[in-house]
Amino acid sequence: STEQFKETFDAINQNFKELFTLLFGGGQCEMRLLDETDLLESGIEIIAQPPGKRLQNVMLLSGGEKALVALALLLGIFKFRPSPFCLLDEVDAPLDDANVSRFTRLLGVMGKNTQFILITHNKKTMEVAQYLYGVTMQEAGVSKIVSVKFE
Amino acid sequence: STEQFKETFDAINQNFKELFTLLFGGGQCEMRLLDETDLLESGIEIIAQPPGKRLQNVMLLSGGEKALVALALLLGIFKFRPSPFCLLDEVDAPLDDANVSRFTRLLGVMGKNTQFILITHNKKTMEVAQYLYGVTMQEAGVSKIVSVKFE
Amino acid sequence: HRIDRLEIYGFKSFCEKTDIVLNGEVTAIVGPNGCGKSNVADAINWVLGEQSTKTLRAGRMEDVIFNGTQKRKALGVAEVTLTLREFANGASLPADFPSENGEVTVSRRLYRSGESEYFLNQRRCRLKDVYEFFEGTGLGSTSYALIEQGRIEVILGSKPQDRRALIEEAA
Amino acid sequence: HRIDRLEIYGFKSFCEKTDIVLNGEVTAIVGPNGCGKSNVADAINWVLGEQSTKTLRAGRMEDVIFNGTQKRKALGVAEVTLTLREFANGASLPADFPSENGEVTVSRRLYRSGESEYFLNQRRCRLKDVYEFFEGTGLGSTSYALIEQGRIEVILGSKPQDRRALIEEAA
Ligand SMILES: Nc1ncnc2c1ncn2[C@@H]1O[C@H](COP(=O)(O)OP(=O)(O)OP(=O)(O)O)[C@@H](O)[C@H]1O
Ligand SMILES: Nc1ncnc2c1ncn2[C@@H]1O[C@H](COP(=O)(O)OP(=O)(O)OP(=O)(O)O)[C@@H](O)[C@H]1O
Ligand SMILES: [Mg+2]
Ligand SMILES: [Mg+2]
Repeated sequence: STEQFKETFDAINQNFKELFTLLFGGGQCEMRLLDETDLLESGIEIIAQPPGKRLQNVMLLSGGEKALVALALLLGIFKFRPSPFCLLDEVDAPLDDANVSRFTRLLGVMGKNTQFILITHNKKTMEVAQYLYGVTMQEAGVSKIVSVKFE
Repeated sequence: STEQFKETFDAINQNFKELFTLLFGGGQCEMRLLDETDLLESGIEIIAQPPGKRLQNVMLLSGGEKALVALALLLGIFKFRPSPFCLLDEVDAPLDDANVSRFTRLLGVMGKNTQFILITHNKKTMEVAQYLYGVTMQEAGVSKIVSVKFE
Repeated sequence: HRIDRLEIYGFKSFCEKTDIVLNGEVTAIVGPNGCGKSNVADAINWVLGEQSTKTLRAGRMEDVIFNGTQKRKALGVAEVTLTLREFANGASLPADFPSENGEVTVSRRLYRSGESEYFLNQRRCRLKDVYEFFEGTGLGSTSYALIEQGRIEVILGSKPQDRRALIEEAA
Repeated sequence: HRIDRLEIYGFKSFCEKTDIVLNGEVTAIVGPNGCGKSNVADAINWVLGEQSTKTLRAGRMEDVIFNGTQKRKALGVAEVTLTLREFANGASLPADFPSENGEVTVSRRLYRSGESEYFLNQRRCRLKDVYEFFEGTGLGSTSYALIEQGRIEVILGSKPQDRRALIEEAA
């Protein structure tokens, strides 16, 4: 129903805006219906303004900026339909050090209610994990797991 | 013409195979026509076998393995239609340290005839550059360039 | 509820029985390219009932069974078991699957013949029972809980209608 | 021929005149997210004659002109100049554009009015002259020389027909 869509849209948009500001350390963003009068079919555009920059369509942002916006959106949907855990596979790959720090700080905040499982190559991300598992393939094609760190 | 397509296909395939083996330190790969009898329209599939693993469709490989195969293909096309320079924007993002080393070693080999311009966040990649430029945005939205290293 | 641990045996590159404790606040999985990290994510997705071979990066569902290397023969069955803990409200777990010490195990097995088996607390059950159990624990909507490799890069590039579909799905 | 240097003024986030020497064997461009690295790649693509706004990550071509920040006003023109060196065989450069000391400069300018200007060795020319010059230097096929951010992630996932198109284009 269009009511249910609008409620979902507004709730996710709220989460999205809050997470964006946390991940960018400022700025603003928004999901917008291309046609406000057509709740049944209207597509969605996303505009974003990193701190100090101009508000523009998200497709004009840099690779790392887009990744952060995408993360804010996907986690915004997750917060709307939460699970006991959240698994993120290499979402930090396009991020620079400063953005990885904001990402891990967000995990600390959300981690109170959610177990995070992170697949990563990034050393700063590894530092915030309580458990660290190394997957190896000493023998080609055969995976083994070694626990590297316990707290 | 179908002759021209077949010649191009074979030449690029040859480059692709050689570059794959350099980037993976072994193994094999191949582009294959889905329909050998239909040179005019046949689509192309790609199969690959990293060292010690089974030969399988490239879509079943890991993120980093796929990136390496894609790089071998795109550089294989570049070698077929060379330019004085080659610009690579963050192609090393999904690669682990061992694969970044193989990537930079390949650049060393190809660099005799080609100027490479690399955009990267990776410290091991930065180490093989003769010139290093840092782009900064001290003032939001305004890019400035600082040369960091000369050899 | 909390995820406690995962056991993988014969699933993709895990031809040897493998145990991972997952009950921390943040668990990191690391290692070189192609060593099996995303296969762990696929194992979690699979034991939670994922039926799409595309999402699991497989041609056919049978492709998730360890298919051998140059030195090892293929295996005939893949099995993944997820253990959940602190199962305070036992309401959604039917009496036929009693849980001891607040722990619940969910297992999925696939044979090369194509035959599938599902288990709750080590008792054979139907896929339907697994789904009903998950609905009660909030694990039913794990499609938003698993952000797979590469998804971040493509989610925004999607057309206005694809983005709408994202929101509609969650509605 | 070799690429020698690049001058950027008013193009995207480069509102201040910027010079980059590029004549090394390997040049690395680094910096935080969103600081302008890929904009440098776009500038090279643009001065070499790129006409696709999608490839340049712009809505309309006018979007490549510096469009202002909260502190600075937008500029009215974008200009990029590429200098090439060791121009041994002057055969492909018409007499109207004499080159001194083996160096050739190619410039492209865009005004907010939508008007474009092209220059070879600082003399006004047509886009056609720029393309003809590039054909001679092997810079005409730079579509294979610029591997933009994100391309590696999607090039394999393409369908069998898309891959065919890749090869056909190069043929
Ligand atoms: N059924 C199977 N049997 C054996 N090996 C398999 C099977 N399915 C997948 N693999 C292998 O698992 C490997 C992929 O593992 P995975 O995707 O988990 O890597 P990864 O650690 O995530 O790497 P990356 O860092 O590159 O993303 C591939 O080399 C693939 O050949
Ligand atoms: N015409 C313009 N005027 C002013 N700023 C612009 C213009 N076009 C793009 N930008 C800005 O340039 C920035 C993008 O820069 P770029 O894509 O080069 O970043 P990057 O250094 O490659 O980052 P990443 O590491 O995330 O890929 C964006 O913040 C965008 O707003
Ligand atoms: Mg992976
Ligand atoms: Mg970039």
